[in-house]
Amino acid sequence: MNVFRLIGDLSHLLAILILLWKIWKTRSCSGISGKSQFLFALVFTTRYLDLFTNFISPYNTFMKIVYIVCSCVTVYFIYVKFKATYDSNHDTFRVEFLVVPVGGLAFLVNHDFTPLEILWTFSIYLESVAILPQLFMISKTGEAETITSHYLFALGAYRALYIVNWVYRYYFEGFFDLIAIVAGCVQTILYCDFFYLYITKVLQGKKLSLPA
Amino acid sequence: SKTKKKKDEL
Repeated sequence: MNVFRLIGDLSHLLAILILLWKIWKTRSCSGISGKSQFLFALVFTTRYLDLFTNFISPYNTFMKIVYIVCSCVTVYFIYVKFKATYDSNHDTFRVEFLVVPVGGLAFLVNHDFTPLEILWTFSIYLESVAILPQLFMISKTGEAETITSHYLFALGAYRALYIVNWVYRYYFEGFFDLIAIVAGCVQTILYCDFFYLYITKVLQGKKLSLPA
Repeated sequence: SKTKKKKDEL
């Protein structure tokens, strides 16, 4: 473990908790893409199948359980509990255009052609594009609530910090995982225009509005 | 290539 990965994990945890808090406090999931949250739940459930077979550390196990539980609760909030506030008219990204190609790629490009490894690879590829329905929804509504932009910033920062972690591990541990690195770079690049808007607008106290 | 390492990252 290194400080970059630790801060990255905490940023990820913060993002997940910000989102849960926003939905619970405002009792509304307006502006939130249920499709992205569904994809994140899929990412965690396919990545952490080794939760009980591959013990790394108490921290690792704890975080995996928190991620799985929180992502499922978030999906439950959006599609069940606060369903009335779910903005399905703007959450129209065709997720099958993500899941199918990512599924195919996971079969073709992986480290090991075993079910667990293919599912892990699927999860890594899927995570890199899982935010697209959310970014698409914001581009359609033309704006995002400030709390939602803080959520997105923390979520984008997590994988950006992981890239620093991978550079660190390459130089100090001689360890690297090209699949995770390439997917992580794609994932972070997708946030770039959002990062720009967040820093130039939200941090200036303005509302985040995308040129529709 | 990737050194075979247990998946210790989240």
